[in-house]
Amino acid sequence: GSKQSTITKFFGKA
Amino acid sequence: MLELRLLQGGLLKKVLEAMKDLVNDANFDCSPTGFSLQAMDSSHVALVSLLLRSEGFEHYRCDRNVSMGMNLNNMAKMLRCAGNDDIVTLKADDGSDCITFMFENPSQDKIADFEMKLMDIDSEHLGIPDAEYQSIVRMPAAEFARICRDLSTIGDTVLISVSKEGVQFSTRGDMGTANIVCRRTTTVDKPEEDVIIEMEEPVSLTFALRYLNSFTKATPLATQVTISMSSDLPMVIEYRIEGMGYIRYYLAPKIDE
Repeated sequence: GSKQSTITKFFGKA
Repeated sequence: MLELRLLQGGLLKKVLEAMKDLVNDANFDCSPTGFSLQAMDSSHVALVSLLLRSEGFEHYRCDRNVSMGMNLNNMAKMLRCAGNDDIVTLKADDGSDCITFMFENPSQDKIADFEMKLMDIDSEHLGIPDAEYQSIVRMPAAEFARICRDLSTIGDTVLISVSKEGVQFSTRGDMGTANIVCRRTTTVDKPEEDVIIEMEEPVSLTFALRYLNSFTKATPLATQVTISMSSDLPMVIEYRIEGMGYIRYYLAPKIDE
C-alpha cells in the first residue's frame, strides 16, 4: 500500500 | 488604500473557481509586486500559489503591504455576479474590515458594488524551494483535465511516469486497469497542442486523483499546463495566466509504506 504524504513534510515555514 | 482595477474581470472569476474547492479561507497578500495568495488545503496535502502581477492590472494602487483574509466560496459567489466582460475593481481602505468589489459592464452604464467582510486568518507561508525538476511535461490543459477525469472513473490514484518518449498515466481499481500514454510531439505549427518533455531523469510518482481533478478547475485559465516532477518533491502543476502571472498547485506524492 501507499501512504499520502503532506506538503509540510517537504516545505518548511518561510 | 488599496485599489486594483482589472479590465478582464472574467479572469478573476476563473481564478476563484480554480481555488474555491481546494481552499476554504485564505489570506490574499497585496504588495507593489502584485496580488498573491499561498494556501494549503485542510489536509495539508496540496498547496496553491497564485500571483497576479501589478503590471497586468489597468490600475494598481497598494500603498502598503496588506494581507486580507477571505472566504473563497463567498468571494466566488460575489464574483459570479460580475459579467465575464465586466471590469472588476477591488477596493479597501486602510484598516477596514471589508473589501469592495466593483463591477462595471463594458458599456459602463451599469455599476455594481459588492462589499464583503474580511476575516482574521492565522496562516504561515511555507518556503517553496527553487528546485530543478527531474522531469517537466508541457501539454494541452484540456487534455490533462480529460485524462484526470477519465482515470478517476477507474481508480483513486494515478501513477505518472515520464520518459524521453512520453508521459504515461496509469490507474487501477476494482473493475480493472487503465493506461494512457501521451507521446512527445514534434509538430511546430500548433504549439498549443504539443506535448513537450524536458527530462533530466525518468520519474514515476503516484498521486491522488481527487486533488488533480480539483486542480484542473484552472483549465479555463490557460491552453497549456506544465507538470514538473522530481522523485523527492511534491509535483507542481502550473497554469500560466497570460500577461498576469500564474496559478501553481503543489501536490505531495503517495509514498510506498
